[in-house]
Amino acid sequence: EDDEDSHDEL
Amino acid sequence: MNIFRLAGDMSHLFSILLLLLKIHTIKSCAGVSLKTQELYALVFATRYLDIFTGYISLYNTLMKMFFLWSSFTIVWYMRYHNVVRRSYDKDQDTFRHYFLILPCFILALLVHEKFTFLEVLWTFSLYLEAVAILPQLVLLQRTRNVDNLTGHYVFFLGAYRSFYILNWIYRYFTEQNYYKWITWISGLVQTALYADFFYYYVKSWRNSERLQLPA
Repeated sequence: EDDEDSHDEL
Repeated sequence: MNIFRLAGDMSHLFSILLLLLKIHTIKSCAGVSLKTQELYALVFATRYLDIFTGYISLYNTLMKMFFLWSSFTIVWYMRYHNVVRRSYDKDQDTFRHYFLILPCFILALLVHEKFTFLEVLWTFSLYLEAVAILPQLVLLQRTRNVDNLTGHYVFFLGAYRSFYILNWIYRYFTEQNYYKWITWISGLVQTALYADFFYYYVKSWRNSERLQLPA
């Protein structure tokens, strides 16, 4: 989970 | 996604659309720093490599594609378009932007969350974005008389950064384990760089006069 949404911003 | 993040993204999108509008319709890039635009193209090219490796949402992917396409399009216009390139203030736009790239890369090699190829490039893009506006601010300071579209462009870029800070504050209080020191610090540095410009922008807007920066 940490990996997946660590870069959810642009 | 919260309202601050959306407002930030929309300001960012709008700032780029303004710039494209200026370049495409007026066929002029006067007052626009090619150095800054090249840095942004590099920022997006190194940050959005994850477009191929991960999927977050359709919104996310479309925005990334737009930022990539638009940044390279603007650089292409300013370098190669027959008419547009003639309006480029080459002699004024002398900031040594290459000197920003290497320190940012070294910093990304030293300070990052994970030592992987994509992660180091992502971190590099954050550091580089923080300082990428510098050539543009220097150019504005030099030319002093800022045309409306260029002024609005820089204003909306700054607004994008300000909304992102509100977004981080909101997420910090509403999500568990939301800490992003590297993103926050480089974002704060970036926003701080706009402070001086903001001051003169708001002042000229309140007096409804043309934006003029002090020498």
